[in-house]
Amino acid sequence: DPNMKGAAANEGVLANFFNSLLSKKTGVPG
Amino acid sequence: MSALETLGRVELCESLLTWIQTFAVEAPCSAVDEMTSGVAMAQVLQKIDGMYFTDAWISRIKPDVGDNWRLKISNLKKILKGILDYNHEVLGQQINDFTLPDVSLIAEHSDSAELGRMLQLILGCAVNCEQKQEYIQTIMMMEESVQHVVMTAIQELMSKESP
Repeated sequence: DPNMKGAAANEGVLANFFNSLLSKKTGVPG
Repeated sequence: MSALETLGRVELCESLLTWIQTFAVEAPCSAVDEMTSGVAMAQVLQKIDGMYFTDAWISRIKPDVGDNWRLKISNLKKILKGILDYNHEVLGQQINDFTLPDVSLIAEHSDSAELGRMLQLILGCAVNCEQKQEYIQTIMMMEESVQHVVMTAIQELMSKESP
């Protein structure tokens, strides 16, 4: 089902993005 | 044209209003009109970083502004300055080339597009602060369509940040 494939891909994009945001370092050093 | 112009600033505002409700602050925050005093935004910022947005800071935000747009503008200006200072002093980043929200339009006309920009800046604080894990995980639990808008909003901010 192409719709289900599309939804799964979208879910993957969102998960990848937010997971990369979680591992991003932020803040003033020191 | 940026992804957000295509998506629509009004849709951004609606999704960010849904997101802002996850903070469960005391002040009502489910409609644009309820946000224009700035009180709910200030309470959200205090939840994001109470060490920076202290009780002393929040005491400068007038709680009962009614329909007085001058008082609303005064509150919103303090909040916008607080967000920009927080980005600079705590997060160590500047937001360049981002059209800052027009607080007069929010206060006088309950402008959704401008409120959306304001909420977008608060989102930037939430996903970069010390407790970002909690806030990002909350976003990841939200409806996919909202997550998509939030992702686009963060991407736009990230493209305009510089250390």
